[in-house]
Amino acid sequence: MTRILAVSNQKGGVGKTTTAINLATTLAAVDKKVLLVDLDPQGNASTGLGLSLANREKNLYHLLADLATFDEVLFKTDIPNLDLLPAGQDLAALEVELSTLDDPQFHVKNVIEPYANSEGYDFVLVDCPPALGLLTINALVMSTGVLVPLQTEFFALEGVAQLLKTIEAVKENFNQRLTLQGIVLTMFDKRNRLSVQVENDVRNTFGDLVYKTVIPRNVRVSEAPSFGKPVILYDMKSAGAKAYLDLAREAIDREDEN
Amino acid sequence: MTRILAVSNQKGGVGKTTTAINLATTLAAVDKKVLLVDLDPQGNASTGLGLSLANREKNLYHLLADLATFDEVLFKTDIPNLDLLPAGQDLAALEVELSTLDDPQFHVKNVIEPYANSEGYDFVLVDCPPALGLLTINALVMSTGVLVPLQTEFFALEGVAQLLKTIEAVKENFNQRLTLQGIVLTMFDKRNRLSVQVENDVRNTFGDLVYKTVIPRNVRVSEAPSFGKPVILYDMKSAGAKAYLDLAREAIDREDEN
Ligand SMILES: Nc1ncnc2c1ncn2[C@@H]1O[C@H](COP(=O)(O)OP(=O)(O)OP(=O)(O)O)[C@@H](O)[C@H]1O
Ligand SMILES: Nc1ncnc2c1ncn2[C@@H]1O[C@H](COP(=O)(O)OP(=O)(O)OP(=O)(O)O)[C@@H](O)[C@H]1O
Ligand SMILES: [Mg+2]
Ligand SMILES: [Mg+2]
Repeated sequence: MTRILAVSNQKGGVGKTTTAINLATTLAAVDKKVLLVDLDPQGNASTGLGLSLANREKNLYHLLADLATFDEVLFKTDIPNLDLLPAGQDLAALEVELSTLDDPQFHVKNVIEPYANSEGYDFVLVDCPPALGLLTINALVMSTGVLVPLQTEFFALEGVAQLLKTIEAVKENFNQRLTLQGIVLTMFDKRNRLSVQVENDVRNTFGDLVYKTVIPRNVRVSEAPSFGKPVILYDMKSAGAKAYLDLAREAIDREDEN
Repeated sequence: MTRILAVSNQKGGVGKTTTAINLATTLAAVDKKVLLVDLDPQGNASTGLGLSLANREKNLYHLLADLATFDEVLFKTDIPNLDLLPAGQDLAALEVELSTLDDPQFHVKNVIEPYANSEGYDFVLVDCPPALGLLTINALVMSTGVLVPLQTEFFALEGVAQLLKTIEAVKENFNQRLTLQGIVLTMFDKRNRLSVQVENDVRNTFGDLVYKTVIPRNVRVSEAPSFGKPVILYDMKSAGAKAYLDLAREAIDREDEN
């Protein structure tokens, strides 16, 4: 069964895109067939995988607006086992267009889920925008689980309760199978007292929901997208690359248990 | 004349809230009367100034929905010259409610601008959510200028062109006086090659629009909100506090020139 994970957190800049790109790549590296869906109008996941704005004439907006087919929009990256549905700037307009439909929450699921199954993907990762609007709701309605990147900073803790409430509401009203697949601590700096304190707070509150793997703050991680590469291709010896490989193994274990 | 600055960038986590809180405080410290408007449903600016979620029963949502008066919602912080209109979680619902009005873009301006003038504020700073939706558009329509915090990272550069297009569109259609007041580089780390490269790129592209003051990455800045304080009150000797004091002086100079 295809596992569909929404990478979501309405707090901005917590590492959603970075986690979506690098987890998709490390899952592909251990022979999982992966589709990355860039549902954020900013399109950072598409750029981070080397597809510039100029080369996205047909993109996810066109697929969702029924102006192009899945095969026309799909970008086969040069990473084996990893495909991408790239974002388009018009996605922001889509949010308004969706709200006029009868079942606005189900549109992305109705369009994309059939391909997730027929194309034999093991994992679909959906990079979400920093909001709890209709695009993110659509991602949650389609997903089997939610992966929540959580920056080890004070402001990032504030929004978690709101996010969990939204996940619960989507589960009750639109998607019974939806679970919180896990919380991943990002940009962790063990020399920083606040970082350590946030980790302790989060593990005390959420227990096993929190991945054992912690993603360290690592400059190679933030340099990689400027070369259009995931960190395991940009610098596979870096602490960031190793952490994302560990994360892939742990994500697979979590899915095997369920 | 009251200067109204929208602190805006749809890229998440670039330092919008941190800049709104700390610039508001340093402007107040040099005897400007300042109103901070927390237009982000996350409410980080309100928390960062010490007003917990529990103490915001009457908030900006109620003022904008005509369920409370300005005086009932206004929070006089214990920082002289600094008042706050705190966010409420219902603000996210407001975006949907606004879209049903005749002139949805003008609602925040119609409600808040009269008080900005009558209460004699020198500066009004509006903390915006990480999006270009109706809440941010409302902030731009009300503002005299836009202050853009720009994190010195690769992904942060991507969204600037889109933001500038949106500012232009608001200027043409709704608010002729709107200008790009300035770009502030944030979380700058001089040891980090990418940081230095982004600064050079940005100064080459935007010239004098870029503030001379650069906000360094400084752990004291990210610790301060967990104590409900701006950084100049939490640790006034820190590099972050000094940078935000410089920023206030430069912001005042920019406004005096115009
Ligand atoms: N482990 C890390 N170490 C260092 N930098 C990181 C790390 N993870 C992410 N970053 C950097 O931090 C910034 C924010 O990360 P990213 O853009 O992935 O967050 P996001 O949650 O997707 O943001 P948005 O809310 O705008 O979608 C980026 O510039 C990214 O390169
Ligand atoms: N100069 C700095 N040095 C160190 N940390 C910083 C600095 N500026 C901001 N931060 C931290 O970086 C994180 C992101 O900053 P902040 O929340 O202000 O950004 P934002 O743009 O308002 O985010 P959002 O898009 O979610 O509204 C916060 O945890 C904040 O404490
Ligand atoms: Mg992102
Ligand atoms: Mg903010």
